[in-house]
Formats: sequence, C-alpha cells, structure tokens
Amino acid sequence: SHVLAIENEHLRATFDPDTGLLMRIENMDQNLSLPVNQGFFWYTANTGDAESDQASGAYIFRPTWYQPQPVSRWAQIHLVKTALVQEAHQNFSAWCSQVVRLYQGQRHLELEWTVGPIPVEDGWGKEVISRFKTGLKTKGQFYTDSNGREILKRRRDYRPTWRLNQTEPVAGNYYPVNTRIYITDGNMQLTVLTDRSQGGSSLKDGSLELMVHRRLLVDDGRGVGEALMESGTGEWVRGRHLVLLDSVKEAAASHRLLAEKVVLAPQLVLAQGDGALYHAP
Amino acid sequence: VGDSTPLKEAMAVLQHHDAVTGTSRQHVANDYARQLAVGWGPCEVLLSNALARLSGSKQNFSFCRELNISICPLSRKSARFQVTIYNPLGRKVDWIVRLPVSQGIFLVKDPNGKTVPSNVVMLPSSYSKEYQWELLFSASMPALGFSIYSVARMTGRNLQAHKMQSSSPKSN
Repeated sequence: SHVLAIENEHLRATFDPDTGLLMRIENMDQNLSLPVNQGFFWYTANTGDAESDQASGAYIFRPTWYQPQPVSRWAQIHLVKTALVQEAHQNFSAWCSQVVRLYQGQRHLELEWTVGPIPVEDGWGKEVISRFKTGLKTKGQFYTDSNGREILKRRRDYRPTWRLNQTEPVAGNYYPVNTRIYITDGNMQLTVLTDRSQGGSSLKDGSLELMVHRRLLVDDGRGVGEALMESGTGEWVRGRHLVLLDSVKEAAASHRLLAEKVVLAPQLVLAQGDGALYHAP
Repeated sequence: VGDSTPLKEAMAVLQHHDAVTGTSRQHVANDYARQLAVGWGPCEVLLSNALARLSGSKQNFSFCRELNISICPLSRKSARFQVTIYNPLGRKVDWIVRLPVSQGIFLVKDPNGKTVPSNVVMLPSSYSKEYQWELLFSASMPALGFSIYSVARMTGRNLQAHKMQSSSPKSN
C-alpha cells in the first residue's frame, strides 16, 4: 500500500501500488498536479464487415470495435533509484514493457516503451496504442503538429471546411503526429513529444493516444498486395514519448525547446583507448 | 574517402517512394534498407575525417548503430574508451549519456580531466540478459561543437589507487 514514486527537483510521477500503472504527474516548479492513467491497448484490425469490405492495412486504419482492449490491466513494477536517474520498470506482458524515467535536472518524464513481437496466433491483427487518460476538460479538442512547425487545432468529429458525416469514430479522428500532440483545459497542458511520426488522437475529453506498433493479417487492397506482417517471429519496436505537464503560459517554451533537443540530439562516436580530452566550440 | 552523397541519394529514393512501413512489398523494403546501409558507410568515414581534423588527432572511431537497443560492442568490451559527443544545436546542451557496458565500476572524466558522477544501472529483465547494464553520466556540450569524455573500467587495483588519490590532500 506504500506510494510508488519517482521524482527529481522538478517533477514527480506516482504509480498505483495495486496496478503498477502511472497515476499522477506533478510539476513541482509550477505547483501543478494531474491524475494521469497511462497504459497500452490494442485495436482489433478490421478484415471487412457488413458496412464495408475495407480491411485495415498499411494505408488504412480501420478498427473492428471502437473500444481498444488493454494489453494488461496491471503491470509488474520495479523501481530503480540512483543519483542520476530514477526509473520505474513496468512489464505489461511478454510483448509489452516500458521504462518511465526521470533524470536529475530533467523537466520532462521519459516513457521508453518496448512493444513486440505482436502475437497474432489468435487470428486477430492488432494495432497497439499508448493511452493517457486524464480529467482535463478538453471540449473535444486536441492539437497535433506538422513537422514541428504549424501546430493545428483538431476537433473531434469535425472538419473546418465541410460538414462531416463521421463514419469511422476512431480512425476518422486520428491525425498525423510528427513531433508532438497535446491536450489542454486552458490552464494546464499535457504534451507528448514523439521520437518518430505516429498516428494520434483524443477520442474522449481528457484522453490522448498514440499508435506505437501494428501487425496485420490482411492486405488493405491499396496496391502493395502484402499484409503488414513480418515473416518469422515479428518485429519489436522501442521508442520514447517525452511527457510535459505545464501551465498553458509556460507550455510552448517547454515543448519547443525540448523538441529541438530531441530532433537535433547529440551524436555519439566512440574510440578505443586513451586520447586527449577535448572541448570544441 | 568519406562521402555523404550515397546516403542523400538513398534518402531521396525513400522519400520519393513514401517508404513507410508496410507500403512496399517485402523485397522492396529490404532494398530500401540495403540502400540506407550502403549510404551510411561512407558517411561514417566522412564524420570520422571531420572529427579527426577538428580535434587534430586521428582515431579509429566506432559508431553505435544499435545503441537504441542497448548494443555497443566497443563500450561493452573495452577497458578504456573515449566518447565524442557532437551537439548540432546552436546552444549549449546538457545531456545524459547512456552506454551499454558489462557489469563493473567506471571512472568518467570530462574534457577538463575532472571526474564526473556516473552510475551503472540494470536494464529490465524483459531485455536481453546479455545486455543488462548501462553506464550513465551527465555530459555538457558547447553550441555546434563537441566534447570528448573518457571512460575507464576500474579494476581492483586502479580502484584502490583512485580512492587513495581522491582522499589525499589537494596540495598533493
């Protein structure tokens, strides 16, 4: 029943001791606290139904049901605390795990997820997402970027230039995320920066999701002629989501400076043995 | 001879064909991967040449292509190695470096020869047992420049020597 938390001088992330899932993020500098439930889910890929024979494939995202299945309702959790880093290791299943990490001095939470090989022996193609659930009153709106330049406001079940008849409540609200997606209630902002382009959405107020991996059994009939299916055991993917909790006033500066650091990350080169230490501006 | 043209051309082919996962047949995807790999080789040489020229010393540089999955033979097996960190941003950056190592204690020195705090952390059990340990240290890089850090594995003997050295009075 004791509290599981990782923290540094700026942030604290608390985990539910019963489920092992992330349950709260606190920004101590700005005195902000947000209950957040984060976990992994999967949508069942459609292989065609009475409404349409369109299958989910590389070009098409079309889930069978609108509610995703949880990969697991709880995670085995293990905390590691050193002077430089505090980590929570979460194991959701044999094919899904995550490290939630806070480095000393860091103002964001790092979620390093490892997903795959996605099992498909049950005959279902799967599209795996990471979902953050909060109580933020977002009024059906969320924001995604275009190559880190223009950030566009997205409104659920709405298009700004025509009257939309929404026939795909999940896929019809998914948008490209090149570097970041965020939700806000006007006071607080939850921003997630990605390390690669992904699909993302906010299907309910206060919720935010990003697709991290998919493995499908049927071709979508858009010209490739092969299902999005690796031969052998399948691919496993590792990536990072950087999570920022800020006041709306501070948020833009935080996510823009952090995104610069991620996109233009330092490059490492190693050399064996000794040599002169060097510091070259 | 270093050259970035083959990688530029490979990237151009991929971008032209929207080489996103699943949108090509497997043998075509394999060919995209082949073109990228072929292009990357001469790019590494180009980068090595540039770093050697800037630092004024030629080194046999190694690039960790699988660092994202915690695999780097050089850092895992070497008793001593140098880490050159290039910062492409136009402002000073502080960064936590993570390198796969085998279990042990390490001494990390910054460009001024000062020891910097480091930790060795264990990776979760779901990862490969062979690559369980990572060395962490905080590095600082100047704007559009690079810093070279040194890492040495401490054995019983040099660990004792280092402890004696750090506990001796400063005037010595």
